[in-house]
Amino acid sequence: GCFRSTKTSKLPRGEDPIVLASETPFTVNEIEALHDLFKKLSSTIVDDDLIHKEEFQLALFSNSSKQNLFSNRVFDLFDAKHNGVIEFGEFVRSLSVFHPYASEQDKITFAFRLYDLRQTGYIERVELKEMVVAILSELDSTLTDEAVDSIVDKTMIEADLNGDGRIDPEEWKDFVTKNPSLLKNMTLPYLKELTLAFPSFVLHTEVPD
Amino acid sequence: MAPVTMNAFELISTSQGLNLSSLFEK
Repeated sequence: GCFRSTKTSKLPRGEDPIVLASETPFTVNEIEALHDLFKKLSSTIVDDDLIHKEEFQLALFSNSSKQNLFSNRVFDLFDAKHNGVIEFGEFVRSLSVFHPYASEQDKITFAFRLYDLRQTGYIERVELKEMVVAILSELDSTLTDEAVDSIVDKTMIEADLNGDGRIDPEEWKDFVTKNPSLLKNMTLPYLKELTLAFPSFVLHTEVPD
Repeated sequence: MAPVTMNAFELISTSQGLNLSSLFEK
């Protein structure tokens, strides 16, 4: 055990980089680089190896008190155990969906869960409208309620093929297959270049891929 | 903006809250 004994000790207890690498598109080296990133993000406010919501907001918006509907949804999905913080394993497994080599089905499912605001198993029309209103207010738009309804109605007509007023997972899959640009933000090219993005790690690692 | 031709999800996906690349910036 010349490499495990010296290099895996810095990861949080219970998280084996080899196991994480086997469950995700990341290599062991990339898991270690992600841990460097995680350590940085989890120590900006409270240095406790956990990403608190304020630390997540600080990383996303450079402001620990700024949040929006979508950053809250992303945080909630990353916080798989729903205990109010993101642990390292949750961080790695959630980010793995955003890897350029992650399966398209995983990206489609993650995006669906993101937009299924109330976790009913459907993206309801009311949820779609809530998201449109949230992004428009973020953009300081002053569209009328009628204009917002027309955006929402048009998208529902395209996506809700069975016309029951909500988008189910199969309809979502059809819709993003026809509109692949909708999955663009589900891929982070950075994740393919982690060891380049955090080269400090490469200098001191001896873990083979 | 041309609201009637806009795809709601396309609009939503532009939210800064969904842009996780910021996590990788210093």
